[in-house]
Amino acid sequence: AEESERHDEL
Amino acid sequence: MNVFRLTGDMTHLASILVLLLKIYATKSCSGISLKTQELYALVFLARYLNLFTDFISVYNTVMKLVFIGSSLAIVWCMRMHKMVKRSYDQELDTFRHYFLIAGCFLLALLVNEKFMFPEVLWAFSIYLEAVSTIPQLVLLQRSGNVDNLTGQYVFLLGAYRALYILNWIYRYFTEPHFSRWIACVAGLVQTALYADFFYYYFLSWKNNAKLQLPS
Repeated sequence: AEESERHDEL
Repeated sequence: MNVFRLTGDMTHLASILVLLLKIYATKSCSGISLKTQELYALVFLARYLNLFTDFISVYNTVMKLVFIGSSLAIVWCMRMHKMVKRSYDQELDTFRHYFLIAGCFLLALLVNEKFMFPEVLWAFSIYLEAVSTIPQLVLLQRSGNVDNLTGQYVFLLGAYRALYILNWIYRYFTEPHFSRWIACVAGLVQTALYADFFYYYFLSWKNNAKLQLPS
């Protein structure tokens, strides 16, 4: 998925 | 990663460490809501399903393991540890949190970023976290006096999401197509629920008095 869509936060 | 999010994660970690300290040092969980702990364990399990499938960074993976491990350990402690469970305020911790779980799941089915299983669970975990502190705040109001460690635990738990709001504002202005409106709205609701606690916490700090919540 695009970087911004990935849930990269806790 | 930005300073708001890092500080937010460290504040969240600190809240868990303070809670572990309280339970370990005093062998007591008086003033702590088991229902809130169970809701948080569910939040982490539902949100970190991608733990092994979607590697983001070592930091991200380590923190997810710490959050899942500590929340399950606290629930286990409060349910099984004979010394600790004796101090659990069972008769005060009566908020029916199953309604919160059902309501958040229904909302996640209706409002999510993509109608896919992982996304619905992610939205569920975001909504559930926003309301997961309600049993804890209700318990504090019923139990009247709040011991220092419990007060610090709740304060840090509320402060971390407020820092995340600053993180979302920062990312909104610095990243072209950043949109976390589900997490943002839920984060605002979550932080707003702490408003009156923050007020009484500030008063107790200013007057150097015991933290008292009006019942």
